Amino acid sequence: MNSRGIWLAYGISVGVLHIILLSIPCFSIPVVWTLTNVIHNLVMYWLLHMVKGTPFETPDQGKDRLLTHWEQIDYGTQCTSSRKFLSISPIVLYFLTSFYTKYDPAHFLINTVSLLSVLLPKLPLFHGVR
Amino acid sequence: YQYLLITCSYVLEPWEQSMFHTITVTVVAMVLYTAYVFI
Amino acid sequence: IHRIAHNGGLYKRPFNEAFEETPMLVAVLTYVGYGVLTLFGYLRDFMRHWKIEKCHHATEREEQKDFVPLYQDFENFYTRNLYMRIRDSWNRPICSVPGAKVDMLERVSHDYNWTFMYTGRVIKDVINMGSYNYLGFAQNTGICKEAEAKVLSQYGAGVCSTRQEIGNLDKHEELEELVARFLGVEAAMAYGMGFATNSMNIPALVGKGCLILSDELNHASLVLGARLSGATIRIFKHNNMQSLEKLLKDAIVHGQPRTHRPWKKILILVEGIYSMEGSIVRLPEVIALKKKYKSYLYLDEAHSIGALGPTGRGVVEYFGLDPEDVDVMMGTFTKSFGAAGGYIGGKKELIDYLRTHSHSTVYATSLSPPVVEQILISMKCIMGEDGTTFGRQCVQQLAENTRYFRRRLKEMGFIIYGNEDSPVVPLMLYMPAKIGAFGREMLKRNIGVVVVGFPATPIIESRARFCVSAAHTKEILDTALKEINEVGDLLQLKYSRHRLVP
Repeated sequence: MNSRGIWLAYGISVGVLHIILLSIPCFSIPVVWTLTNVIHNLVMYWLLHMVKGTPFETPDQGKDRLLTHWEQIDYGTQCTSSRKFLSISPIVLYFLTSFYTKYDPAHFLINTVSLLSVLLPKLPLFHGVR
Repeated sequence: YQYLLITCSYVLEPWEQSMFHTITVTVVAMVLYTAYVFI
Repeated sequence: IHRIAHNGGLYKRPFNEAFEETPMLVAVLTYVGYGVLTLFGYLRDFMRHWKIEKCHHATEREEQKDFVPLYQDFENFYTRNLYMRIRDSWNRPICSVPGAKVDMLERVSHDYNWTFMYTGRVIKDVINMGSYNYLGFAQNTGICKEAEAKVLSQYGAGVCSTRQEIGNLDKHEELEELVARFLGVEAAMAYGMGFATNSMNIPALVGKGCLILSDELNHASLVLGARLSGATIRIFKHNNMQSLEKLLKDAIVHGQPRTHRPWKKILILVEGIYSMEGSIVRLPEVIALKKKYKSYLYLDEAHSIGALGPTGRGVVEYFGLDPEDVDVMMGTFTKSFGAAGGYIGGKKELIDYLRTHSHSTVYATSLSPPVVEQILISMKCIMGEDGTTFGRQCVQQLAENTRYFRRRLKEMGFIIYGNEDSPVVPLMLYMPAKIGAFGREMLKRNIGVVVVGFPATPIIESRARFCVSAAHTKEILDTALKEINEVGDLLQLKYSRHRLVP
């Protein structure tokens, strides 16, 4: 997660997702932002906190097989730059979404629950907790 | 050829390629239409 | 490019090593490609799961579902959804010696590489840019062949016992005496398998309470040997002396974790040439650090022995250093001698200790005599003990071919990794689809190449890895360069932003 260009690729893919949703005529702006936020958090939760192990054989005799992707980043070291980046990006998206949905209560509730679902597993005290 | 290589649809099976191109063309058309309307 | 300015005291020759950074656009597009393949991978897994599509790969039967999974489903995700699509570029069957040219069996697949069928046609004289055959001794004609035939009829092919019992032949002792002379060390020991030489001897050298400082790109055999030893392993960045010194300093200052007792031994594991990077270890600096911190040095010369140095003595001679400074000299006979097996050289007491304590000497059958003969003949040829200068010419030829090949590729605009003098030449491809396309396009042009992708390399550093050989004539190299140039234009692989100043 700290190889060259992956943060830029991540930002671009979120931007492309948003543009695609914007292009759907029947969606209003608040709905598009809430969808962007929710889809982004769902994909992030699936890839970082649901999938365990590695998609290829590793020579570590299966040590990482029970760890989620998030727990494997930087060999489990906490508060590295990749972890900080991946923790901050959902928050930034959440602020943007809240602003563009004009703090509408329904949207606010959905987005807050969605944000917490990807923030809580990232806390160091939840490392390895099932 | 570059488009096939960069998007990796070069290694997809024919039916996957059709699906991929259909989705891509649809999305691009939608985005262009929306951009046109917006501008 | 990290152009290393060699500090006068240590280096007696220019040390030019370049790792041009991946262009940002290429890196982002590479992730796009992996993203598309991952999405389709999930789609295919979904279809297999709901029996919409026939499942080709191995899975447990219904009755076995409740047991521990035999086939780690997710761990093979990459293999079945990405690697399968381009695996026709790997494990190609050849039907000749892996010399400068090779005959290849043609095969086709009617189910997108899940199964292959032979057409019966042999693709003749494919230019071989992939095999490890640095000095061109991989051949079934010439001086080696007669000698081996005689030894084969005299000794037979197999030695059905270990070195500690009746598997200790006069040929083995002759070989070990020659290897010791070739390396310039007191004694040497030969083993039947290069991989096992590392994985079985490192556990005999270090154990609990010892520290191993290993380069992050070390070969799997070094990694396995370090793990089997039970010693504490710390990784330093590839060929990065600051990182190594920091680990050494921490090890000396802090000692073992918790108890802070001093480490019993500190062993530095490095390779002479890194076969995926094409880089050469910065041996003068490593030796300077080892002396400064009183640690031991284990040098794996699998690719550099025979291929580097004016007389092929490897990376120690290449830098003009003293073999005494390297505590354990390890290497293999596979790449430069057209044979198989490995050796360990060093002080006599070290070798005597390994003779009694190494797993390989106690349990492994010894080197096969014809293979021993191949090594003897080729090594004497390199040393000039056969009365000819053929061996030395091969070493010179390899050095020239290497520099010529690297320079031409850089002039064309490709990103080439590694040291200018390394016969391993990685050409960067980056995107996953270009890995398969490159291998296929080159075979269409009758050139066999080796391509390498994730996870054997970092995800955005897929590459084609050429191995130059002394057996490659200038015509062969020029033909290969012409085709590489053509395929490079077709696939748009000329990413380099640096132009060679003529």
